[in-house]
Amino acid sequence: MNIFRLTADMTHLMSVIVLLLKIHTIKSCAGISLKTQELYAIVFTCRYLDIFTDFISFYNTIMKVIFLWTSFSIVWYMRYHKIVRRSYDKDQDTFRHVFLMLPCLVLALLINERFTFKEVMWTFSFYLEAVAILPQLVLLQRTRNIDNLTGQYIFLLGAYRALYILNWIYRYVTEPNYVHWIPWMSGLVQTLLYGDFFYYYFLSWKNNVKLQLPA
Amino acid sequence: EFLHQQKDEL
Repeated sequence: MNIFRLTADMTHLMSVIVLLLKIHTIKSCAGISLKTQELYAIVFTCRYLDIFTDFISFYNTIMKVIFLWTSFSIVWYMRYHKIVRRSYDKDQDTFRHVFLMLPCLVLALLINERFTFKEVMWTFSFYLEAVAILPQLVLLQRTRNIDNLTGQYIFLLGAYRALYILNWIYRYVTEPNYVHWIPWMSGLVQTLLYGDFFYYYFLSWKNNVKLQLPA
Repeated sequence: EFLHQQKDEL
């Protein structure tokens, strides 16, 4: 475990905490895309199929449980919590899951490291994670007022992905035989999708004004 | 084994 990887995981954890904080304390999920949250729940379910079969480390198992548990509870809150669900902007969050999931599934069936169920699901989870943020970014652009917690949540998610790239570079240089094209390529695409958001996030931070994306 | 060894990331 190198510093980039640890910081990446902690940033990911912080993003989830920020989102849960918003849901728990403000009882609001305004500006958060349920579609993206549902896609994340699918991503982690498909990726962590090995949770019961392959033990890697205590840290690894705990983090998997946390990401699975939190992704499903966020979806539950947004769908069923009687106060939280009222703040969900259903009419603005119109992205269709199937348009993202189907191409990712086809791609996972075609391009994978091994043609087994677990392996294809694992590959699918990476392709899907790469594009899972799109409904959230679309919603963000439609929302005129982006509150601080939503902005921070997306910033932390993007930072987590960027740190994973540093982790991969570090591991490639320091570990023999460390090559993993599927996470690398999908991770790169995923991080690039945040580029635009980062630009406006830093601009608003530098000028000390409220974050707003151009229409 | 080679593939498995690398699946230690989240």
